[in-house]
Amino acid sequence: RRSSLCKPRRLYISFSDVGWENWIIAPQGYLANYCLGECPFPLTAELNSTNHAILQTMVHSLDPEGTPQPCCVPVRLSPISILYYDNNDNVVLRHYEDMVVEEGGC
Amino acid sequence: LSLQESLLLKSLGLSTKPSPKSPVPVPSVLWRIFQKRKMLPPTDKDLADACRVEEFHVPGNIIRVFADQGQFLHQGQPQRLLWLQNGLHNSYHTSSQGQGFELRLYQPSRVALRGLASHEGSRRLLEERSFAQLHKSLLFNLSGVAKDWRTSSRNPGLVLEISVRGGEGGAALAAGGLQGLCTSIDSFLDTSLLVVTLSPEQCKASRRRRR
Repeated sequence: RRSSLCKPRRLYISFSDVGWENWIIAPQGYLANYCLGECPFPLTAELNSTNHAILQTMVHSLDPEGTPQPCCVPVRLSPISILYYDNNDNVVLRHYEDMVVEEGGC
Repeated sequence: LSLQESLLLKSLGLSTKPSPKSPVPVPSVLWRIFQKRKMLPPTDKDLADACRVEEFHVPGNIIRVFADQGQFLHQGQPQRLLWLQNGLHNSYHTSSQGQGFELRLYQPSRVALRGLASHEGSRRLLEERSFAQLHKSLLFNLSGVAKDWRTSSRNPGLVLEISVRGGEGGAALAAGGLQGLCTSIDSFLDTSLLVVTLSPEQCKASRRRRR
């Protein structure tokens, strides 16, 4: 049952799968991950929950049909850097924020 | 492009899918920055600020290097240089005849720049070095000169001269031409421009508050 709890799941994005390998120099791909899982009552500390989520799980436990569980969302993300050629064959290094899910929470 | 691909490109701040024609080697400065970020320990990864280039202490999330595009300049014309870099780090370039070179860096007055070498009297010598072999890069501390570049109108640029050392030029001429000597140093004269830009869409000032 623990594995059904809200947490990051592995998702590898391969740039060659989308046919970008001729203009992206590095990386070839990266681990982006995604969040999935339950936010059951009572919420444990490891679920990084907000106060509102605690409230919502309580209401859900009393009225499961009327109020859904809180969402399982990324709560800590990290950037990635991509090296690529632009249309004039210049090399560009670009940093993108919030591209890797490091931690999930309710 | 499929809809998904164009939306994904757009989310990465690109309007079209680049199609490089003759890819150049990755400039070492970019590769070093890229590797440094890649090697961050997982616990520090989210601390890296994607909207700041720590290496240059400036805000920005895009670093672009414009490779040297000066070759098309007519031979014999002065070539504008931004960076004197030994093309291959740690390799040693010696002129074929073993001559030494002298390098001088001048700050011309605005008038002199229009005529360049013709106004030798009105330029100030900043640096003077001689070398037979060029090791790595030559670095000059120009912070004093750069201080008065604050307004573009006061930036007459700099003039860099590389000449054959002392009387060796005459011997070189006799031996078969100064041009031959100069081609031996041509291989490591390089001009590249590195520009850091901040993309406002991707570096939103008001960030969603994180828990």
